[in-house]
Amino acid sequence: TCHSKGGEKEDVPLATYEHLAPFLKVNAVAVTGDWVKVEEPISTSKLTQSTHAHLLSFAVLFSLTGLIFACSSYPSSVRCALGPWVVVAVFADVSLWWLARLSDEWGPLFARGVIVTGGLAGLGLALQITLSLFNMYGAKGKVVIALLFLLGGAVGGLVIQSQIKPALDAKALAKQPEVKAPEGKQPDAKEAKTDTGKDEPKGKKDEPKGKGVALHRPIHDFD
Amino acid sequence: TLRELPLPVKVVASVFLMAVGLGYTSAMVQ
Repeated sequence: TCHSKGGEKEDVPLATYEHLAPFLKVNAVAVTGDWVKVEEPISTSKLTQSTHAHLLSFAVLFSLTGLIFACSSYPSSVRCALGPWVVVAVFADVSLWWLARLSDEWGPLFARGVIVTGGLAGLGLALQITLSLFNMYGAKGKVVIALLFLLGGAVGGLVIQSQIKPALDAKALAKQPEVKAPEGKQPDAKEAKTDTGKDEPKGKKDEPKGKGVALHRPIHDFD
Repeated sequence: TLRELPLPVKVVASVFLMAVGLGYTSAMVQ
């Protein structure tokens, strides 16, 4: 509408590949070792929703696991340290999301911190659960808990082998191919030429050509 | 302490702990 004849920008025609070519150049960026923003982060409203969900659900759940652990018979120093550990880690985790988002200068550092706080939360939760369970029962109960853990480990291992690993492999494979695809897109230029002769659309005549054009996978997630 | 709790309470607490563990693990895997 804008760049064809009679349009507001008819002085900048974009009808053929040659017309478009000057705008397709990608400026080379020197490798500096600094952080480079490669994709837009999620919107602030989505981050707010996620923060709300995490603080509401995880804080309640992890407070309860901490409370159960606090009622165990381990030394009070261990209970004082590990009881609130997970909740504190989750609060730190969510705080770092926002710090990473809001601070341009230190953002990447805070983003790396998210991995640490997430790991601490996971580790603390695993300790709280296993130590509480084993502290709760006598010898027989401990054997049952151990068997349940073994069973869970076996099922988890099976799921990893049969479901998760193949899915990850397929995902990795899907990301690799057809990077050259946009280069071979000459049909677009042809179609553009025919359209510019006259402004009238040639709908049905163009359809068979379109069917022959292969669909391309996105080069990366942002595409 | 946890050991002195009645058995039904222990079972509920155990199921809760295991459910939290499983839920957290599956959320992380996803």
